[in-house]
Amino acid sequence: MFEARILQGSILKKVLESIKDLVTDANFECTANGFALQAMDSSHVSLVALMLRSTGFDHYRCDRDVTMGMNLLNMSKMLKCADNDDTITMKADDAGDVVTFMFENPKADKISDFQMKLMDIDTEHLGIPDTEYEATVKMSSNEFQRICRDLSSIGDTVTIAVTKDSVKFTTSGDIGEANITCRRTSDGDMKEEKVKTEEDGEKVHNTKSSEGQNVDIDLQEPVTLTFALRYLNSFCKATSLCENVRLQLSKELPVVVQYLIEDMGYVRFYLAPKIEE
Amino acid sequence: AKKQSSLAGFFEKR
Repeated sequence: MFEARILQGSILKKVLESIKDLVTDANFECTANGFALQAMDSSHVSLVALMLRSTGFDHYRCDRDVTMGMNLLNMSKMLKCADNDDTITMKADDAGDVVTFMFENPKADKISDFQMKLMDIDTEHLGIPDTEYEATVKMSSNEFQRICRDLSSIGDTVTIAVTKDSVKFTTSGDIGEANITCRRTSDGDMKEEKVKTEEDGEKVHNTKSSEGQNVDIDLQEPVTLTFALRYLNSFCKATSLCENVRLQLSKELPVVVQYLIEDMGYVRFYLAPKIEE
Repeated sequence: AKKQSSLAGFFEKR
C-alpha cells in the first residue's frame, strides 16, 4: 500500500507542469524515503531528477517499494482538476495497475477522486556521480528565467561564463548578439542594511528583496560552457517552485539546474553541454 | 561549430 497526502496540492501541480513537456512517460519510485523520479527526455540530452521526501508529506505510508509508471501529460491533466489550495492524496495498491488522486478542498466539503491507469515503462536508470563542481551560482529564479527567455529571441544557444565576480550569459544569432552580465552581489549588499529615519529613529531595511539579482558565486575554477536554450527555457517552468535557482557547472560536464521545494526536496535538471566537434 | 553532447557519456547506466 502506498499513500501520500500533501496539504499544499499546488506544489505537486507545479512540479508536474515543470517536467511534463520534457519527459513523456516516467517511473515514479515510491519508497520509505519518499516519492522520486528520474527520467531523460527522448533525445537523451537532459534529465530530470525529482525528490519529494516522505517527511514533507502530511501523511505518508509506503509498505514496500512501488514503481508507478505514468504518462506525465495524463497525470498533469488529472492534477489540473485539483484547485491550488486543495489537499492531494495519491494512493496505490502494491500490485495494482491504477493510481488514485484524491482532491479535498479546504472546507472539506468537496472530495474528488480520479483514477489513472499505470503503465509498464522500460527505462534506463542512470547513476549520477557525486561531483565537486567548479562553479556554483545561486541567483533569482525569475531573473534566470528572464535571461533565458530574452536570449532565446536572439539565438539558440547560450554560453555561460562564470568568474569569481560575475556570471555572463552570451548568445548570437542571425540578427546579432547579446551579452548579459550579472555581477556577484557583494556580502554587504546581501546583509540587512540599517537606515536612519527622522521619525522612527533606527529602522531595519532589508535589501535582500526580490529586486535585483542577489547573485551568489562559489568558484573553484572559472568555467565557460555552452547549452541549448530550448532546454533551459523548459527547466524554467519550475520557476514558481522556488525564489532562487542554483546552477552548478564544471568543464565538459552537464549543468545542474536545481529548484528547491520548501520542506520537501528538489527538482533538478541536468543538461549535456554543446561541445566542439 | 559545436554539437550537442548526450547524457549517456556522462552518467553510468545502472
